[in-house]
Amino acid sequence: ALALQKKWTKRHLSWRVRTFPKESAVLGRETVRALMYYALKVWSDITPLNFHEVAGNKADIQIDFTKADHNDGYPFDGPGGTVAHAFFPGERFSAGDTHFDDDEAWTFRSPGGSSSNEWQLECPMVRFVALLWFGHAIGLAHTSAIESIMRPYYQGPVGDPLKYDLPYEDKVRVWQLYGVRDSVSHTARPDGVSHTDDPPVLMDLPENKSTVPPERDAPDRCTSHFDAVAQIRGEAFFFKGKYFWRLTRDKHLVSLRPTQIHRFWRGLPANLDSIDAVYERPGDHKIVFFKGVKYWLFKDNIVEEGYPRPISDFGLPMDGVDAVFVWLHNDKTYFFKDNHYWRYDDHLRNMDQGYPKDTTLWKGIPSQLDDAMRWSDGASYFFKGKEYWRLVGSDMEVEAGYPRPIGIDWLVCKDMQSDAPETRNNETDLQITGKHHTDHAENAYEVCSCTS
Amino acid sequence: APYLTTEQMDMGVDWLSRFGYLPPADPVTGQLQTKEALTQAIKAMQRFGGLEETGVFDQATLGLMKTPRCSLPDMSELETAAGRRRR
Repeated sequence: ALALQKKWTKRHLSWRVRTFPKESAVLGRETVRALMYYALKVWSDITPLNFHEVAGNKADIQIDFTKADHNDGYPFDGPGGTVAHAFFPGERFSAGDTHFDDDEAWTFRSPGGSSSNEWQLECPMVRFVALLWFGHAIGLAHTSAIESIMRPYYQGPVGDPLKYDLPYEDKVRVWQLYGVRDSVSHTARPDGVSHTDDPPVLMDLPENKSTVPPERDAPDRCTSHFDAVAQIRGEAFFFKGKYFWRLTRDKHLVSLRPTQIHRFWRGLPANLDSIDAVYERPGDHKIVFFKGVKYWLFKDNIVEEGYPRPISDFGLPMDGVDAVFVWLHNDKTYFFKDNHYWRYDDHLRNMDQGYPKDTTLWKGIPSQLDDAMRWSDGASYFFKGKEYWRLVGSDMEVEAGYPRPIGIDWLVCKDMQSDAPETRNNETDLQITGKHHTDHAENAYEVCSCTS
Repeated sequence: APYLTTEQMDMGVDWLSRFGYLPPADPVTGQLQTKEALTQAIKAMQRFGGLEETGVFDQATLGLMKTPRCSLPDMSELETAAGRRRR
């Protein structure tokens, strides 16, 4: 692919945000400019490239938030799906231009104080999206390397915009195009263009709650027994009380701090203080929440009209549900309650005959589960207390070596560390690896860690 | 093979075409693709996406296809053949 790649022949590139998000309540103009600045800086920090923001129409990299068909041959498809694209360097008029789909829910630092943000696309741009597309704008194509920011898929937040370090794979590829930046930075300006010397400041957030300490009743992820666990849209959700934690597809905890269920899952009763079980329905991928004898159906993160309804809709007795998961082996939905389980066909919306059966048929898993889920490795996971059990493929017997601790394997707990009150206030300064990093303060402004 | 609706199959074929894994359908045969070409395209997509190469639209594959992503095709060779409008 390298032989096919084009690159800029000049080293000073101008950029401009030509059109801004039209309906975002979170992203003001200054924030967008700041995010773009920092996304470009990631690339210019390690190469001899220099990016300058300009005011005119002759910017090398024109950035637009646009919708649907915008006359470049690559129409956007509304929320989800394709979210942005950029033109490779070259002689074309549009070379380097970068377009973001304005139908997406672009956000940066969730108003909810967590990184869970909007459902359709929680892409704090500088953490991932702009990085990828500016990679295109300077000549990098997609790669299949797992560690690369140039993978075509959204991979989740990548951390503090000021401290982001490109994966080695990407460094090597961009060095092959432009070489390594030496210790002396270039200061020459491109001729005939105005520029700004100072980086824009990330300051126009309507309500930056990222520094708000966690609620007093927020549970400890390392010692909790979870109410429910589910794989939703490929990600893992751990629910406890009024809160949940979220893990990306590659099993990275999105935030050490939990998010309030009601701030993300819209439409559940305000007095609902916990849930029993959750699963993503095969077929239409709607999400089902269970509590007691009721269930709620969600389309994305918004509840459907007409809910809650009784769980007798599923053919279940009115005893409630401990656990539910969809078995990858047969795409059937399994409900567990005490020491019984049921098999349900979500495609036919019908309970299979011959159930309930005794949970002892699942050898090695305990009765009265907290919840269960399938995972993208093809295995099924059963959770109870602080432990979990793993069943591989179509096996109905627990794999050797289980149970194992949930906290250590899933939720970035080390030797079952506790989120003790005295450590909680520092959580905004903890990276997902558990390492401390200090507050970042320079040039008279402060940027908080975006990992929390 | 997992249960697939016609809608899922159509979505999968459309996705593979859009992102460069499946060449445009033969105009003589209309929208039909050979089974072999489809299998190879799915395997290529799975290989690029870091999934197990099963050659069928399994849950992991369909899940990855639903992931928000960049509009650019993944396969540069096919992109070249198609004229490489971007470059």
